[in-house]
Amino acid sequence: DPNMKAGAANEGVLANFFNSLLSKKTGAP
Amino acid sequence: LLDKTKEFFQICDVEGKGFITQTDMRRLHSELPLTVQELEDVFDSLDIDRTGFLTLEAFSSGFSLFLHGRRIP
Repeated sequence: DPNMKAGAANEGVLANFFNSLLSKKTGAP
Repeated sequence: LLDKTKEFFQICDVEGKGFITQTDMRRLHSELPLTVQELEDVFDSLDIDRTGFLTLEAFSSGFSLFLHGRRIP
């Protein structure tokens, strides 16, 4: 199912995004 | 947690409009290690109502999904 695949990919992208924001705030590399 | 969400929201909403557009999201390309395409995907994932902009509520919902694996209803 392409929709499910897209959903799973988006969750990974969301995790990346929020992790990057967290790193930015904490100053971690 | 709400403070953290607001902080992140303000990083994205640099002009302080009270909402985030796709343009705001693309602008983060210079600040975060994500590609423009990835940032557009993030925007699409958070903009579940397809309104074309993200409110703090939509943003919080996405943050909750990331933290807990589910959205706040």
